[in-house]
Amino acid sequence: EERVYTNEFLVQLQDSGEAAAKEVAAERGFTGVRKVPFGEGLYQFTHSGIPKTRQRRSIHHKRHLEKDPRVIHVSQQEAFERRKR
Amino acid sequence: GYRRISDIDVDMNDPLFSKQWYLINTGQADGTPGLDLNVAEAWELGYTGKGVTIAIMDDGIDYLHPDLAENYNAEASYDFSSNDPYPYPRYTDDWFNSHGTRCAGEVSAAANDNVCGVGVAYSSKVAGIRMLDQPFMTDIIEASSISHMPQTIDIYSASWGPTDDGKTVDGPRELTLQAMADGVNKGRNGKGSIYVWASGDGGSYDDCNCDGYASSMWTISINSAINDGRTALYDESCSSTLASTFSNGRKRNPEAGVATTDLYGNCTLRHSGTSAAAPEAAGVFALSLEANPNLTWRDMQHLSVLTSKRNQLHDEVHRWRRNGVGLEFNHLFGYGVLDAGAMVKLAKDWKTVPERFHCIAGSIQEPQTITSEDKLVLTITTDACEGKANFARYLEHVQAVITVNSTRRGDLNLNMTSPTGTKSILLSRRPRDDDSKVGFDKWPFMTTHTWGEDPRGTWTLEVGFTGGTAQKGVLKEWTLMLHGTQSAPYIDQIVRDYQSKLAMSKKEELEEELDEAVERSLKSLLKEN
Repeated sequence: EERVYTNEFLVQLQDSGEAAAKEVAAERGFTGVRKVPFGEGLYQFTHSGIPKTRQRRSIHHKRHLEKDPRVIHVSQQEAFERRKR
Repeated sequence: GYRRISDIDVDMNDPLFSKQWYLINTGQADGTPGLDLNVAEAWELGYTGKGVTIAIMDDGIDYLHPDLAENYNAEASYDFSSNDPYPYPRYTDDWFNSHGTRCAGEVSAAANDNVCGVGVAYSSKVAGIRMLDQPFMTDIIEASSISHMPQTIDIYSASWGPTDDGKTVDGPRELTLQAMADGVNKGRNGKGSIYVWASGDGGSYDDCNCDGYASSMWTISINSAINDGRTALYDESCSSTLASTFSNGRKRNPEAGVATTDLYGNCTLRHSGTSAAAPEAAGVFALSLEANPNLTWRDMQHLSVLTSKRNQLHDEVHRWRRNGVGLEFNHLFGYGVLDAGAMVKLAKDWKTVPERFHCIAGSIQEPQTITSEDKLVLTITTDACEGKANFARYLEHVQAVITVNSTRRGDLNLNMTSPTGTKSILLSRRPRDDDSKVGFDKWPFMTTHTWGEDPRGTWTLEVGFTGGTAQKGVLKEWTLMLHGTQSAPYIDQIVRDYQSKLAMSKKEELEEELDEAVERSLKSLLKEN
């Protein structure tokens, strides 16, 4: 099946504080920041300049984040289907 | 051992109560009297779900509904796709987002309020985690929902999954897997979150072992029967199903459907599909948690195995069989229909099961050719890591981690037989699955059928093709993973009913422990001489 990518990124930061997350996001051009309710330093960054869904990955935005020394790991979120039973 | 219907003097003024045959089956709509969740016995003992919170992970709950408002837990409700702390179901002309409200009613609809029906755990609290009404799902939304407030939410009920089209193989992604692992290890202050999953709507074209959520060891996968004990037409079957509850599924008679709450203060008699199975089970587990709040996620699975009943469940395709320690199971219904009365009584005195161990029993990594002419038969002989710290002597779950490709995935058939002769169907034919590229890549086929058995000995895996045309394939890996306890889990349990499965299992354990003790002492005597 064709993979579909979203404008959301899972980002793991060195400093798990919310302020640090907002700072990194703002500097790297990401608008939305939300903490993932478990794990250490896991955040969801949203980029309003990328389409909500498309079949092409945003390698540029991912690398832009990965270059930041405060960032441990980045993965762009895929969109998939779940059905009610 | 069944009680007479007339013995049950549960009287509620809720208008739909008499139609909730899954609570008390008196033969409504040509049903089979006595074929229900036996909640009356649990209620009579005083267990109605007090102090327990169940989260319905779905499309939201109508928290203004008069039958739900009182039990709604607003603080534990949320929507992670739109950051909404008040996740009310979004309106559509066809009321498509009624799913969560219907499931909520089956668990926590208030009793004796003259509205709709009664929840299985009518004093429990229900939270709505809205996650199914956005255009697509992501790993973050799923993981965030599954790990929401794990110290407040006890049970997560899910009546959704990958598409049940008979050709999908999918499951939780990386972050969601991590969230589930976090939940069972740290949730409920270390006792473990209880995840309940409706096994699927794909009917005979599908196999719920291809659904990574339902076939996970960390979820209790629940199938459904209809009111006369037959299978629902949409029921899928697989070896990872643990037990069953009820849903509609075969009859046109509207009263054979599941009665529950509906959107905008309404009620319905027609909650259809296997989705009702999970909330009903969540309600039964809530009653058990009230009886014993210290139950762990594994205790809940042990209680399900030991107290579920064959009752009058009938599967035309798969026979009921007994495993190596005498536990009766069926490939579709698992260990049978949940029995709330028996479960709360056993839960009350239950001592938490011993520590769990994991043993990689063996692995075959050389590519093996599979043809249509004859079956590929492989064996792994194991001592289940005996003598090592992770010896797994009394089985809980068993996984066959398999990598296989073939010219038509849907025609593949996998069966695994344990040392004591228990045969599990790990994968049935899926006629619609024409995949010839992806196959299965380290897919963990799970079986609950060998529960309680001694895994030492030879395990056999049979791989073949079923279907009209000749096919070819290559099996690249089979790794056998054993999960269970080192010490006998039932030997210290209090037996009150000497006809129960617990009594039988405990007797079996005592005999085996005695045999092994005698054997050990003989060996040491011989050594000395």
